[in-house]
Amino acid sequence: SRERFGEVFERISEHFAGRDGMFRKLFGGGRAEIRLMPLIKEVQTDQGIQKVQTDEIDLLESGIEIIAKPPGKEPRSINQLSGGEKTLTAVALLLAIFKSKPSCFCILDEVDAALDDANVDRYCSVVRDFASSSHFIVITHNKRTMQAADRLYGITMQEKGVSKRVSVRFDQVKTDGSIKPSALK
Amino acid sequence: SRERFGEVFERISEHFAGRDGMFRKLFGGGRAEIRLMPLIKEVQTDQGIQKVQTDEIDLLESGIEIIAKPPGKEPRSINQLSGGEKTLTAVALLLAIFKSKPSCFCILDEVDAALDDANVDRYCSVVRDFASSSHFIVITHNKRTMQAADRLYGITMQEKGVSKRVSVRFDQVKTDGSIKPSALK
Amino acid sequence: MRLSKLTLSGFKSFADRTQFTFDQSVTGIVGPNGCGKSNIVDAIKWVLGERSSKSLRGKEMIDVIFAGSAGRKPLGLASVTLTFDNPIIAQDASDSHHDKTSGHALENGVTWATTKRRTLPIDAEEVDVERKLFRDGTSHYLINNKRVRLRDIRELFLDTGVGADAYSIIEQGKVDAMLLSNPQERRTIFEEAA
Amino acid sequence: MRLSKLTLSGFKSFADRTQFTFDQSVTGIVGPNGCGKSNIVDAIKWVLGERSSKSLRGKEMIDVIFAGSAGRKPLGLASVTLTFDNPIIAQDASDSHHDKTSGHALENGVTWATTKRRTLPIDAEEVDVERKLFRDGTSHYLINNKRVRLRDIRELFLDTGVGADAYSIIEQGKVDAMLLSNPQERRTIFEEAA
Ligand SMILES: Nc1ncnc2c1ncn2[C@@H]1O[C@H](COP(=O)(O)OP(=O)(O)OP(=O)(O)O)[C@@H](O)[C@H]1O
Ligand SMILES: Nc1ncnc2c1ncn2[C@@H]1O[C@H](COP(=O)(O)OP(=O)(O)OP(=O)(O)O)[C@@H](O)[C@H]1O
Ligand SMILES: [Mg+2]
Ligand SMILES: [Mg+2]
Repeated sequence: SRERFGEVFERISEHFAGRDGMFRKLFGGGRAEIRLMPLIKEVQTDQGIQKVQTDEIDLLESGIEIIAKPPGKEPRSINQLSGGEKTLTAVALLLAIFKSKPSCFCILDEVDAALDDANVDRYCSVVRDFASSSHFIVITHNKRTMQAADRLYGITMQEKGVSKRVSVRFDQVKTDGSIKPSALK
Repeated sequence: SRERFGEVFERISEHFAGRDGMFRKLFGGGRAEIRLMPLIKEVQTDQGIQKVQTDEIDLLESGIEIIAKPPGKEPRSINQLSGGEKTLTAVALLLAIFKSKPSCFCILDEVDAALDDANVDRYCSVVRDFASSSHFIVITHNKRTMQAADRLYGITMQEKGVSKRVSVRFDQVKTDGSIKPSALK
Repeated sequence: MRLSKLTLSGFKSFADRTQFTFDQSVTGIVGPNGCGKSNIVDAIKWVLGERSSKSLRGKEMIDVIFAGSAGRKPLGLASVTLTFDNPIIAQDASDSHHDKTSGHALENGVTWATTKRRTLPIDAEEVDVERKLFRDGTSHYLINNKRVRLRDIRELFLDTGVGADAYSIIEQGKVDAMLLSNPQERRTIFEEAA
Repeated sequence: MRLSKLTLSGFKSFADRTQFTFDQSVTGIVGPNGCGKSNIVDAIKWVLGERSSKSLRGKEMIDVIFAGSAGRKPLGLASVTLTFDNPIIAQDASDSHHDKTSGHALENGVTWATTKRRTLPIDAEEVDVERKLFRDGTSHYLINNKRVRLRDIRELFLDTGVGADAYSIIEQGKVDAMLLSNPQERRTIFEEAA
């Protein structure tokens, strides 16, 4: 229903773009916004049917636009952001949605691949915040992210083509995530 | 023309899937293959037009299928490979094409993002092989790849929103690629 | 409600029975390229009712059954079980929705305070959700070892945010997908949370 | 023929004139997220004749001109120059194709041996390829400071493997694109190398 969507949209927008929202937490500043876009309607004109931009916003029909302004930069459309900036913006939005309707677990598969270490640290601290109320399962090759986990499972294919699980401590993982032979005993 | 494409296809196939080809170099073994696919033709039947698989191969029309078999695993279609295995297979094929018609430079933008360290090392050694005859420009966050470069340029935004180039030595780069303040003097 | 265990057997590269316990807040999964990390994510999507083999990176659904390796023959069955803790939670008088699921007819106001309530509408401390697939194509869903339909699994997790294509699972390489989609498609993610 | 220098000025986040020298075999480019590394790749694609603003991550072509920052005003011009070394290479008698481009009419067999030949069909040790765009939309291509058309740039690099969408430029996040495309689309990359 319209009211329900309106409420949820406001909540997500606050969790994403608010002063203490996910965007500012992950970027260490800057500003973001999600907007409902005015509807485009098909209108009969003397040249046939044309698409016309109206200024009407409909909670049940309008598309959603995302505006992201990393600290110190002019507001950009999503396309002009860098690879790492796009990843961070997407993570901020997904965690804002998660925050407005938490589920008991969340899985992140190599989400930190494009991030530099300063951003990985902020990503990890945000994940740690959330983990107080839900389980987070984080797949990663990044040493810093591994350090942020409470428990580590290593997956090996000592027998080619067959995956085995080993419990590992942080110091038993090599810099790339492969498991030191000492842990496989 | 048909002959020309046939020749190039053979050459690329050898550079990609041959005994000393790129695939085996990057995976440290295994087997790969590129095949021209039989044509699918539209045939008039009593139920209307149907697509029928023929066994005819046409050098100018047929699509190209890629088969990749990492060491110790059953041959898989490309879809079933892991993220890192897909990246390696794609790099092997692109460098095989580059080898069959080298150009004076090649740019690789964070191609190593999904790779673990063992694969990054193989990737770097393959790039070094090629670099004896062409210039390679490699953008990376990975320390190991940085070490494989002859010269490093750091890009900073000390003045927010404005990119500046600094020449850096390897030891002036922090683990994530951001430049130590000492290099910015 | 908490996620407590995941058990795989014969699913993709996990030929042998393998169990993951989730008793800590953040669980990290590490290992070299191609060792089977993303297969774990596929297993969780699959047991929660994923029906597209393409989104499990296969051509047909039987591609999820262990297909053999250099030293092993293919298996005939893939099975994945997801275990949730489903403790009794305090029942407050204002929440009338759940009483319908735990089956207590409301005779008069007095029974409110004593009704036991759990997040998942099943009266058990632990809930096992299992999916099995045999090589001949036969497929079963089970809740606490009782066969059910996919619809029952969907109803079980209604309004909990748990599901095969929920926003709570970010697959490898797909983190940007939400940004790159068009403004209309973005609505669906928002609507899921409504 | 060797790539020797890249000069950017007013192109995307490179507001000031910035030069990169490529005198070593492998040049690494490093820096934090969003600092401008991929903008360098866009600059190279742009000067080689890229015409789609979308593939340069913008909405319209003037998005490549420095759009201002917290402390600077937008600029009115973007300019990128790519410099190649174009030395004389030994001319062997069997290679008749290139003589056409260096403009020597073949009078008789004797002149073969003495004709100088360079990889790029321009008689100069260094070749500068430049592209400029003004905020009013005016756009110029230049070779060694002489205005040319885009077609001339394309002809200059014919058969060298150098081009805006050649297989020799792998953009960020697009390494898998060739694998994920359909079998027909894959042909185009192979045909480029033919
Ligand atoms: N049915 C199956 N039987 C056996 N092996 C399978 C099956 N399906 C997929 N695999 C194997 O699983 C491997 C992929 O595993 P996965 O994608 O989980 O790797 P990963 O650990 O995520 O690696 P990366 O770090 O590169 O992302 C492939 O090599 C594939 O051969
Ligand atoms: N016309 C322009 N004027 C000023 N800045 C611009 C312009 N176009 C793009 N930018 C800025 O350039 C930045 C993107 O740079 P780029 O994509 O090169 O980053 P990167 O170093 O590759 O980062 P990553 O490591 O995350 O991939 C964006 O933050 C964007 O704001
Ligand atoms: Mg993976
Ligand atoms: Mg980049």
